[in-house]
Amino acid sequence: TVGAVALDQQGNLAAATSTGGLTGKRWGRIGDAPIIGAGTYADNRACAVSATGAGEYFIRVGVAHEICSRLRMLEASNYLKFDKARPLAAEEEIRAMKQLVPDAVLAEVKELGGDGGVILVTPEGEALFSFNTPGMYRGRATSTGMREVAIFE
Amino acid sequence: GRWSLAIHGGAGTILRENMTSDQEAEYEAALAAALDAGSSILADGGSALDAVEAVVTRLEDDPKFNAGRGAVFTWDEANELDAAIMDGRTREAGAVTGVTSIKNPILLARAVMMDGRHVFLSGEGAETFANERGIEAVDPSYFRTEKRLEALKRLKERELSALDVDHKYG
Repeated sequence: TVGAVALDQQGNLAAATSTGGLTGKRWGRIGDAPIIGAGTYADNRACAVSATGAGEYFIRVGVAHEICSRLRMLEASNYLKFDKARPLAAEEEIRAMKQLVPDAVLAEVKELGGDGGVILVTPEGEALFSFNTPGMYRGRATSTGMREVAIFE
Repeated sequence: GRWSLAIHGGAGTILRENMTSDQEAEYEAALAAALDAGSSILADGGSALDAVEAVVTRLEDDPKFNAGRGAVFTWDEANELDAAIMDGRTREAGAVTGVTSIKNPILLARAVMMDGRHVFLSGEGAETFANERGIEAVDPSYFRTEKRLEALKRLKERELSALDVDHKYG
């Protein structure tokens, strides 16, 4: 499986995923396709996600949409002004929390017995990875000068 | 302007001890080239959709990765391809599954999205739609690689039951 997620200079997000599926699959099986919401999702309000791994488990958890929903709620919980008693989290703290979201969703996949990984970008320009396998072919680049590729943990 | 890009070429039991340094360098070079293709579009002010399409088409064309040319084989020794794309601005989406002759399935997924009437097309119908939209088709043998065929043969030689073969990985 291959995929990409991007934030452009206009502030728009996009996600794309493509795969050959699983060796030896039968019976018209399409559970390992990058179904919208499970393996691929993009929403300017939250993030763009592309996934790779045990497709059926990603469907059951709704991984890509679940990550976007949680990030949207995280943003809302920190920025909604009606809760004046609740102090806004520091920028650093929010950034750390964002990494916890894909980690937590992938942990749910693992709990059910599946494995794999996700890439995501946020409207703020973070490019994040999360995977529960020994390796993941991956790369990221940003306008701040980050440019890296990696395979192993 | 701020831009950002992340890419992947699959995840799994990828162990350093099973890969030569030359192979590792080849994979890293392929990933870097795909990353640069998408980055240059974003740095020039291009759209996120164009950037992710540029990355994915490049990786689909590279037989090292399990998508497009170099895809794994089904039990019946066919290459069946799937792809999906989504626009975060509008939440428009397009996906295809089980196509066997579309050179770059991600282009077909984007055509499905742009058409707007449907989100998910499959098999023969998706290929008919592709022909109507002028999406490039190839002979299915284009996707075939010996490495992937060997992997299927090894799987079959293990004489697994149907249930074993249909284990939940993809």
